[in-house]
Amino acid sequence: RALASPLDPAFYAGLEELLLAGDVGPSLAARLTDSVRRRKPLTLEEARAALEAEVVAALSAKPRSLELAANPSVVLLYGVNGAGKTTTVAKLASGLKQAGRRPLVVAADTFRAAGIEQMVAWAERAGVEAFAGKPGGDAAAVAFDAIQAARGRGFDTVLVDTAGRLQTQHNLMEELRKVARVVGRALEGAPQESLLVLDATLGQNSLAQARAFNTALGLTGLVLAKMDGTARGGSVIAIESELEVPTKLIGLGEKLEDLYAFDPAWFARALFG
Amino acid sequence: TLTQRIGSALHKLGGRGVLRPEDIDAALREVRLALLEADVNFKVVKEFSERVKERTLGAAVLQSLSPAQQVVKVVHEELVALLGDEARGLRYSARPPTVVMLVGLQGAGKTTTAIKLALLARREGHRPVVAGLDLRRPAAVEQLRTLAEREKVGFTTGHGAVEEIASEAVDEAGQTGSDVLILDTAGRLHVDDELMAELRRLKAAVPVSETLLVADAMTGQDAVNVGIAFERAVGIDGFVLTKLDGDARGGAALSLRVATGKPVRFAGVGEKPADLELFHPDRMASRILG
Ligand SMILES: Nc1nc2c(ncn2[C@@H]2O[C@H](COP(=O)(O)OP(=O)(O)OP(=O)(O)O)[C@@H](O)[C@H]2O)c(=O)[nH]1
Ligand SMILES: Nc1nc2c(ncn2[C@@H]2O[C@H](COP(=O)(O)OP(=O)(O)OP(=O)(O)O)[C@@H](O)[C@H]2O)c(=O)[nH]1
Ligand SMILES: [Mg+2]
Ligand SMILES: [Mg+2]
Repeated sequence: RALASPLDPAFYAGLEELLLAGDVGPSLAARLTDSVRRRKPLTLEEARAALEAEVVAALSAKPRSLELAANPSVVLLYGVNGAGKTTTVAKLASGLKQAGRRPLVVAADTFRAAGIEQMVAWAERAGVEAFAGKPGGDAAAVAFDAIQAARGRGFDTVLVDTAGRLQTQHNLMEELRKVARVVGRALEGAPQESLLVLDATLGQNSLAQARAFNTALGLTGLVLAKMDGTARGGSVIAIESELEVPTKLIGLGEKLEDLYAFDPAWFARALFG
Repeated sequence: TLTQRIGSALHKLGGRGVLRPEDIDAALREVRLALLEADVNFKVVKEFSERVKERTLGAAVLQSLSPAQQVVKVVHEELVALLGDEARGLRYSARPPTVVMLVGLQGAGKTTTAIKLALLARREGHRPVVAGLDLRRPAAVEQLRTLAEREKVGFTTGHGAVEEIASEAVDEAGQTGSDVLILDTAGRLHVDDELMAELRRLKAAVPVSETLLVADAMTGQDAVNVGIAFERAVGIDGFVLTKLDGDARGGAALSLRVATGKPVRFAGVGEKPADLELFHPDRMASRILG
């Protein structure tokens, strides 16, 4: 399109639109475009490299690997409704099993219709064990009991799936805080990973979600799911920049193998298309 | 607020009386920023900005409103006009059963919406049945069955090709006197040609009266791509915008409407089966403007 050469007068307007299209957000799109312009790239390749450098610089500098040194390590996953939490837990369990670990999946979505069934069915497909709560049960109690069971039976990683909730539902945010507290009581230092799952197709509300969940729980990382669509998940740049929380995992499909380590350079390049 | 932002932008320019071109440009910059922050697609924002410019250029300032308030009034009116005022409820077919097909991306809220629409149909004096056609996602059929049982709504599913299950459901509905059949389909990407073809086969196999694209109100810029793709591949009659009980501004509503010309018909406002409302363009316009 207009993005043939940075020497073309329409180039920077086009670049800003490209970033907007990627859900980077208007103020960050303007800021990034300006930073690229100030580097005075002469060719398209130089402009791409400049953008990549600027995006990577804006992202968090924190490590992106999962902190699974503790035995057992507890990973708590949460996020808004339909983001991809349950599927991500299944994928992560499968990946950990492939890597020689012994994960225990905890089906702690005791609220949504067939929430437990879905997690249990996925665990079965992944060939891992599941600890299931009962519909209507207390999610925190399920997590507590699961961690006790994990310690007693030698599981080294406990993955806790929780019910979806909007950050505006204060009672549900309080419930989630209770789950995290109880997990900490069940095992000192837990949860070692506290991950917010974000749907890449969402826009600026992702930033509001991240801020709210971070304030309530303290995020150790983000999972960016559904990056196999046409949405680019650009809102994570602002989230990482403002909250210093690193995106650790990226979902690229609905199968067990479709979970990858987040690579900042790949992400920056994908924005450019 | 947007009015305040425009107000201070105009104040800097010192104009009064008629809104001069530079006043309008300054005001529209604030409007475009507000719409982008609300997730309205950037192309739709550009187009919308031009429309508002035409309407406000040369317009004398009303006595009762400040220039900023005037611009916001025009913006609000244009948004409401664009969002449309078509009949928004369910349209029942003259030849039952009325078949409503729900489609959309993964996790948008289709299964939940299926039961919500069934309850709406029942409140309007009909006998609905929901068909679980998502044979892909683990426990998807269980999810719909659980919801249907709780609400005492008829439920059907099957094995094999979804178009065959749907076709049998239509025959069954005729026999049991159910006059509304709601098809819950598996979430899919608009760029998955095979799965989009499945929807076409489904639509060809049964007399679908309404195809509704279920979309998350928090959807970002991608809404235009999704809307256009589903409209081209399958044909849609309207949208259900879900999760409006959150605090997303919901610009996707405008993006979808402008990109496809189809109206938003319903708003999902919670996880419970009763949490469905008819879409209100004026409320949506205020929400988008923040
Ligand atoms: N294309 C694609 N689909 C995904 C991905 N991750 C999850 N999904 C799909 O998104 C839908 C929702 O996923 P879930 O795992 O049920 O989401 P959730 O966050 O647990 O949902 P709730 O528990 O209802 O809040 C399912 O259809 C998944 O198959 C992904 O990376 N890519
Ligand atoms: N707060 C809120 N949650 C909703 C609304 N509609 C659906 N949900 C929730 O969003 C999540 C996803 O809903 P589903 O009905 O499973 O979505 P789906 O489109 O059928 O998902 P797939 O079949 O995987 O594509 C669930 O947790 C629902 O309870 C709504 O209007 N408000
Ligand atoms: Mg879930
Ligand atoms: Mg579903």
